[in-house]
Amino acid sequence: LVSLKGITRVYGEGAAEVRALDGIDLEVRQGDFVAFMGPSGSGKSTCLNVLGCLDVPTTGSYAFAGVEVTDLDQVQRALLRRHYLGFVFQGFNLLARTSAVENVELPLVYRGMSSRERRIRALEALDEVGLLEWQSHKPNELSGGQQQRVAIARALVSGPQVLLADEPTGNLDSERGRDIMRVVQKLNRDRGITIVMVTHEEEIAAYADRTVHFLDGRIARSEVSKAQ
Amino acid sequence: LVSLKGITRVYGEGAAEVRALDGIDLEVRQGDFVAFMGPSGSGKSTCLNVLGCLDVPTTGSYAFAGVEVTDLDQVQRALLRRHYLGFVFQGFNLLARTSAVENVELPLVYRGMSSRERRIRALEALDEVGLLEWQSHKPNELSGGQQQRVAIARALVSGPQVLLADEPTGNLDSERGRDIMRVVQKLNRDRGITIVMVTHEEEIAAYADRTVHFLDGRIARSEVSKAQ
Ligand SMILES: Nc1ncnc2c1ncn2[C@@H]1O[C@H](COP(=O)(O)OP(=O)(O)OP(=O)(O)O)[C@@H](O)[C@H]1O
Ligand SMILES: Nc1ncnc2c1ncn2[C@@H]1O[C@H](COP(=O)(O)OP(=O)(O)OP(=O)(O)O)[C@@H](O)[C@H]1O
Ligand SMILES: [Mg+2]
Ligand SMILES: [Mg+2]
Repeated sequence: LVSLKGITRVYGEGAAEVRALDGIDLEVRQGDFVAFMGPSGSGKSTCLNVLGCLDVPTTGSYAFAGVEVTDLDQVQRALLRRHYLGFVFQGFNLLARTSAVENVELPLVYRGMSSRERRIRALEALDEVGLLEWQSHKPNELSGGQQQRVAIARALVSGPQVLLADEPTGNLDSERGRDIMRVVQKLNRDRGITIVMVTHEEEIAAYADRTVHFLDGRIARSEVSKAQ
Repeated sequence: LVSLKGITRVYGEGAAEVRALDGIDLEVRQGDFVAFMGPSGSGKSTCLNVLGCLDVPTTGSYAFAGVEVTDLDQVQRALLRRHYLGFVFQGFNLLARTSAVENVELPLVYRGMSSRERRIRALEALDEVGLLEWQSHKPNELSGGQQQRVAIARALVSGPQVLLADEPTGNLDSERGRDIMRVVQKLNRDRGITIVMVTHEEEIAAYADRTVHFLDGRIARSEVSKAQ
C-alpha cells in the first residue's frame, strides 16, 4: 500500500542544514500495524507527516496505492488525505472555539453527509473513547488526556483506510492508554485498517505487529512483535 | 511550605456542574519531591494550576509560605509566581514567533538581568536539556520532545524555589526522560528545590519521594517511593 524509497527531508542549508529524514526506505502493506519508536528528534513525526501527505520530501519516492505522491500537487494531496487518511497529531490540533463533537464531525463535512448523520457518528466516536458526556466542552474545558482522545475520535470518525497516529497515548494514564489501544487494535483486526503509530512507550508499541526504530533521520532496525 | 485545605474547583452549574477538584487536602514541605498520578480527567492539572497561582479555587484555603493565596488579588498572585515558581505546562505554551533561547530567557526579563547575562543563563539551561544546538530554532522548527525540553529549560532558568511540572516527559523517549529526571532530582537533592510533578508513568513517579493518587477530583491515597 505504502512504499517509501530514498526519502530525505532537509531543512535549512549549509552549516545550518538539518537532515530530519536522511534516507528512509519503508514498505507498509494493507492491514499492517506498524509502530515507530526512537529518540526525541530522530524523525518519527517528519516521516509520519510525509506518509500523511502533510509534508513533501526533499528527495526520494513515495508511492501510495500505486500513485506517486511526489508527483501530485497540493490539491491532489489534500484529496488523497481526505479520502484515505485519519491523522492524530502530536499536538492534537483541535479547533479552539468549537466543541468536542463539532471538532470530531469535521472530517465528515467533506463527505456530504447530513448534519444529523454527522452528529450521530461523531457521538459514537466520542463514546468509543469514553467522552460522550464531554461532547459539548471546548478544548480549553477539557483535560490534556481528554483533548488527546477527542483528536483520536476525530481521526477515526470517517472510517479511514489508514490511521496515522503521533503519540496517541502520550497524555493518557496507562489504563486509558490500553483502552484506546484495544479500540485501535480491533479496528486493525476486524476492519483491516492500516495503522502507523509513533510512540515512545514499549507497552504501546507491543500492540503493533512490528516496530521500526528511528535514529538520526534513518531507520536503524525493525523488530517483529512477539506477544499477540 | 504549601498547604491546601478543603480545596474545590467547580466549573458550570446545576446539571452541567463539573467538580474538577472536589475537596483536596495536601501538605508539601520545602524540599519535597511529590508526584501526582491518576486517570485522565481526575484533577491533576487543575490542582497543579491552583498550586501555581494560575487558577483560583472555588472554595478552601491555599497557604503558600504562610501567605493565604486566596486572599491575594491577581497582581499579587502574579508577583508570587514570578518570584517563587517555575512551571512546565502540559501543552508547553511556548511563544510561537520566538526562538528557543528567547523563550527560555523570558522569566529572566522580570529579574532586571542584563541581556548578556540572560543569554548566558538561557544557553546553560538549554545545554542541560540537550538542546544547545537548537537555540535559534522556533517551536515549529522543533520536534514535540524538543519543544517539551525548551519548556523545561524555561521553567528552570530562573532558579525557582518551587518547580511545578505537568507531565514533563510525556513526549520524550525513555532515555531522554531519564536524563531529564536526573537533572530534576539533582536540583531537588543539591539545591533543595521543591518539586510537584504530574506524570502517568510509574518509572517517572519513582524519582519522587512520594506519589499522590488522584481520582475524580479527590486524593484517593498517597504512597511513599521505595527505591531511592
Ligand atoms: N473550563 C472547564 N469547564 C468545564 N470542565 C473543565 C474545564 N476545565 C477542566 N475541566 C474538567 O475538569 C476535570 C479535571 O481536569 P484536569 O485537567 O485537572 O485533569 P487531569 O487529571 O490533568 O487529566 P489528564 O491526565 O487528562 O491531563 C476534567 O474532567 C475536565 O474536563
Ligand atoms: N522547520 C524546521 N526547521 C529545522 N529543523 C526542523 C524543522 N522541523 C523539524 N526540524 C528538526 O527535524 C528533526 C526531526 O523532527 P521530528 O519532529 O520528526 O522528530 P521526532 O522523532 O518526532 O521527535 P519527538 O519524539 O521529539 O517528537 C528534529 O531535530 C527537529 O528539530
Ligand atoms: Mg514527534
Ligand atoms: Mg492534565
